[in-house]
Amino acid sequence: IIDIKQLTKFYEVGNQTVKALRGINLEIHKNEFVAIMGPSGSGKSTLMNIIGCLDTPTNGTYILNGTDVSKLNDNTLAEIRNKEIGFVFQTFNLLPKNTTLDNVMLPLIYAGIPKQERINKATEVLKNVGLADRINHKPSELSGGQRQRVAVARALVNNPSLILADEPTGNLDSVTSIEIMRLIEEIHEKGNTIVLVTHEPDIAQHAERIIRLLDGKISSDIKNNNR
Amino acid sequence: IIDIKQLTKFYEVGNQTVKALRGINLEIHKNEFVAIMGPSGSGKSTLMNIIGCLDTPTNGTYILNGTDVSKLNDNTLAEIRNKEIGFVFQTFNLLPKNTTLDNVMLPLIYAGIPKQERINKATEVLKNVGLADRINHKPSELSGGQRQRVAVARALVNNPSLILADEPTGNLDSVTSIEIMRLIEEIHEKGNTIVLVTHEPDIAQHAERIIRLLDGKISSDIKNNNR
Ligand SMILES: Nc1ncnc2c1ncn2[C@@H]1O[C@H](COP(=O)(O)OP(=O)(O)OP(=O)(O)O)[C@@H](O)[C@H]1O
Ligand SMILES: Nc1ncnc2c1ncn2[C@@H]1O[C@H](COP(=O)(O)OP(=O)(O)OP(=O)(O)O)[C@@H](O)[C@H]1O
Ligand SMILES: [Mg+2]
Ligand SMILES: [Mg+2]
Repeated sequence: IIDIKQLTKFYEVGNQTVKALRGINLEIHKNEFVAIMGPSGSGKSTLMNIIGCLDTPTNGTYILNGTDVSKLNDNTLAEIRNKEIGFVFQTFNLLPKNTTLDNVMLPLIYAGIPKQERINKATEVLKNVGLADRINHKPSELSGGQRQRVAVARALVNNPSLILADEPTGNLDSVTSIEIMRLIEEIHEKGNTIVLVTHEPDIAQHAERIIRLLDGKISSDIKNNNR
Repeated sequence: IIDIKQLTKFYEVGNQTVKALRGINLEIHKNEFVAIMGPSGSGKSTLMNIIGCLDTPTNGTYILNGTDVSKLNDNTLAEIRNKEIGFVFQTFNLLPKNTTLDNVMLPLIYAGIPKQERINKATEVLKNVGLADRINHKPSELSGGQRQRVAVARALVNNPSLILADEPTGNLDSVTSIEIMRLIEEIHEKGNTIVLVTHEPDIAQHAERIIRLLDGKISSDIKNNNR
């Protein structure tokens, strides 16, 4: 489902070149559950953004579901992102002027789901993340961990086939983290593919395979036999 | 140094009242190192914002260094915040159009420190958080954990007597977290007072005292004997 070869991503800052990704080779198959770990600044979010079609590489190829992503125009990319991919951002990226419920319904609008069904589905997934009583709050009226859970709910609400979660439990206490991971495992059992960035070993243990990044390269890629 | 009695904080959202803090009684003494833990939404950031003079309670009293904070005007409050308190925000709150170095120098401008000394001090603390090679990046050109470290550097740069850190390691891998905690412990050994919110037990173990919040109240307040 994800086939990445020799992927690089370089940034120019002033006269300095930052090599965020220095040649990534990676295959992820349908229904796999992969965790990505590595030090701060090692390239995890950069890789996730490219996988999620939010960013383009400097060099290398990315084939998603048999299609070369670099050959697609912006409209097709946007459609793939909205229908096929659920993204939990490290910085949440909620719409500040909209309520929790609006934010979670957004992917369903793209999917052409009618209004009452949107309200039902969004309310359901918000119950699942423990935020039924925060539906009408705006993001500024929520705690950090509550915003993170809205971002998770929004990523899961239209049951996308590929879930990309960038540190989805970074702001959560251990009890709430366990609830979020149980949701993610449920989605996995339905056949979806999960790629999850985390710096917490306990969270990574939920995955079947753990990939480690170091300075923009994969330093290890190991099956998790502890599950 | 911090004397809080019967503190409440209520929000109105639509026709609902959210009771974020429901009567907090808390004393923190000079040079104490306190960790605050509790579930997502239990009131930790709300309490930190009141302690940091960024927000006012609905009811109750807050006496900081012998002064009733509710009696102070905005200018005096701003001065206290800038000179006496270093705040690491859960959402970092960096100035997006400014470089890393500018962001970290900001408290030194308020303190009236001359330009070259500002550059020296800010560069020094950025070295200490491992970001010497990111001085000219803007926040959008940094990883999540790098932004978090800039927020930590900014809070520590003018050696404030009270450090309030709201989940300072939430986006950091374990090695980088240990480096940040060592910095915070160094500051503590100089005589400063530290209040740190975390949901990670390993991080809380660095503190001398662990306070737990639950639904806007203190559920336990215990000396940490494992240090
Ligand atoms: N401006 C606001 N208006 C309404 N409710 C609010 C507002 N700010 C916070 N709240 C509510 O107050 C409660 C406490 O929020 P707070 O941010 O203090 O929690 P927290 O303990 O820091 O949580 P987390 O661990 O998720 O960061 C939450 O339930 C939140 O929804
Ligand atoms: N727009 C940009 N311009 C320049 N450099 C960038 C930009 N975005 C990211 N970087 C750099 O690329 C490197 C990788 O960033 P990335 O966000 O992928 O790291 P990460 O592994 O997600 O880190 P963290 O665990 O801290 O979130 C970092 O060193 C960062 O400074
Ligand atoms: Mg990241
Ligand atoms: Mg908080």
